[in-house]
Amino acid sequence: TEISEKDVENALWDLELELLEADVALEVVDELKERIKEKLVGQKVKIGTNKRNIVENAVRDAVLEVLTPEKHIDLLEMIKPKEEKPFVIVFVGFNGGGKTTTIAKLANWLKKNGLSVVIAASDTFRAGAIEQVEEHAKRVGVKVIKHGYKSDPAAVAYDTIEHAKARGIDVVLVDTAGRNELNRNLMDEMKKIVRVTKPDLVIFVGDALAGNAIIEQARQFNEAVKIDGVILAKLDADARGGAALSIAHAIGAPILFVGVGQGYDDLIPFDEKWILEKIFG
Amino acid sequence: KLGQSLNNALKKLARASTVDKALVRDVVRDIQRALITSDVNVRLVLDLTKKIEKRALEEKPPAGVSKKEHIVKIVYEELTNFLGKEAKPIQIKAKPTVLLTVGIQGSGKTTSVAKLSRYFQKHGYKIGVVCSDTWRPGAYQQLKQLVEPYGIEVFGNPEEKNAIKLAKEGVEYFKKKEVDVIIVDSAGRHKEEKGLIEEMRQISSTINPHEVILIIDGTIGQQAYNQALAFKEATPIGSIIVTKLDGSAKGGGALSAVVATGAPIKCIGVGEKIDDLEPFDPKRFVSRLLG
Ligand SMILES: Nc1nc2c(ncn2[C@@H]2O[C@H](COP(=O)(O)OP(=O)(O)OP(=O)(O)O)[C@@H](O)[C@H]2O)c(=O)[nH]1
Ligand SMILES: Nc1nc2c(ncn2[C@@H]2O[C@H](COP(=O)(O)OP(=O)(O)OP(=O)(O)O)[C@@H](O)[C@H]2O)c(=O)[nH]1
Ligand SMILES: [Mg+2]
Ligand SMILES: [Mg+2]
Repeated sequence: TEISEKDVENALWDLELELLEADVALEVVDELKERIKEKLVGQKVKIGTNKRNIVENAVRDAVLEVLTPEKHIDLLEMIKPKEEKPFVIVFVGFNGGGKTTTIAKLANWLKKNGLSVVIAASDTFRAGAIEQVEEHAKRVGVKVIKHGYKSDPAAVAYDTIEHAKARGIDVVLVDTAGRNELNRNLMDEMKKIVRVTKPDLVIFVGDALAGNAIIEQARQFNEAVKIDGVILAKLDADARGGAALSIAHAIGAPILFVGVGQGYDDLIPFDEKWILEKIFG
Repeated sequence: KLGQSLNNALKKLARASTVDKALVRDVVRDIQRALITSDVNVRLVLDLTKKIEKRALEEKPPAGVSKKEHIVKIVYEELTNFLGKEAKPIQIKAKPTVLLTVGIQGSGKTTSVAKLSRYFQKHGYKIGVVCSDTWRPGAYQQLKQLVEPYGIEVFGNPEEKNAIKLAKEGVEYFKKKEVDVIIVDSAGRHKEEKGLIEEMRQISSTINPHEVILIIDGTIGQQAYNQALAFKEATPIGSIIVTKLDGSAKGGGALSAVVATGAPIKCIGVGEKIDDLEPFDPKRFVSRLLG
């Protein structure tokens, strides 16, 4: 017998609900359904085969496919061989997503892996931003270069890179202000920071609790500056992880780490299979 | 662009001379997609659209009202059923009125406390702000930098590790100063952090606020319902503020929070500046949800 479009649609109905409830954006669910239909409709199967299982496995494979990036980034493998120090990473993202805390966690992780780090306090806008990053850096044991509120974020980053060059520091982590993808000026400011610092990586920090809005955020940010990698924070809030699928589908950048708490060790390397299991509950 | 497909479906319905079941199903399906893309809870969307479809097929539009107008009216009615017909403002009755803000990490509590304090100050009230966040580095400085330029005092103590003690001392401090409104900011927390949820329960039972305000991030997805429920089970929620609606997010998650807490949305945050706070307008919110 063969698999009909009806077979696929019936099996997809609850799977679709499952994905939507796991915070996979609607357009990504649509896309997955199309892929599954193309792949399975008309496929010949033995009589008595559980068609539902076939569809379910196809969905899992499709999800795993989206989650597995074309380029896989191994941060340490990228940093260590780089001759000309420092290795520069700029962090960008929507307001409150977890950038500053993630930078502190990553600084901690890099130090544990034998690398020296300095942080650029390039959020010169938000109240308390400089005190926040300074305190985090103090607790982790890394230096912060700052200019002060209202100073030019690109200039602070540039200064930090010069400081790192002079002292042979391995990595510069640039903290930037949260910004709204619909704010033209803030998007331009971000472009300028990237243009001036010429970073090795631009990392988008996203909130794992965000819904469909994360697609537009990721797209607009990626349009403004090429996003090389993603870190998804607050996964410990029982977020099902669908946001990972939405972002991967929207911009194709690899997810490097996920934040699973507010402690400095709460940063774990992204594992596609682990997220797959979370999404499928 | 989802609003476009909904409009097209409604146009088809307007041109139809009879109530076509298939056409109504089309419109309802487009409404479902619009609401899901706006982050309304999926199960809630299914319940709502079942009701909308039933009413659209069974109810006769009143005289002079087209089928299309009738369906749009039904959709608005079903959605505003949860949200209320008009916004209720935060009441300042007792002297002093004590408000407590709670919510998930990064949702916009501290910024909203600053906005609220400025709003009340403009209405002639004397304000005191308390920072009871003992977890986030720079929390006290953040609040001070936001409101001190307006002559609003912040009580805090970065050395104090007990949030309940800090909240209690802050409220007592401002009660002695005879302010009209005391706003207490608290640390971010989520439902899996049982210790922090318990801390919030204790802060609330100790300072006994007139209103506990749940701050909901406008970008929140399907977790909104469960998270809001956990907050409500720890302490009654008096009202909700939905933040970051100046971005692409439609704020559908806030609808789930209303259902879970039984509390009305009173204001929305539309930016990072101190004046970026607007009273909640249910009609505008619903039309945004529908794209
Ligand atoms: N539970 C949990 N909380 C987190 C995680 N990452 C960050 N947070 C918290 O989320 C809140 C916001 O984090 P920030 O690091 O200030 O976020 P940000 O993106 O720098 O914010 P802005 O600079 O204001 O845009 C803080 O209370 C953090 O402690 C995480 O993985 N899990
Ligand atoms: N675009 C936009 N950003 C906002 C809005 N409200 C707050 N923010 C930003 O969101 C980020 C987080 O705001 P906070 O006030 O620090 O959030 P919080 O809930 O106090 O965070 P924690 O104390 O860490 O839990 C900051 O960058 C704010 O400027 C809003 O309405 N629109
Ligand atoms: Mg920050
Ligand atoms: Mg805060």
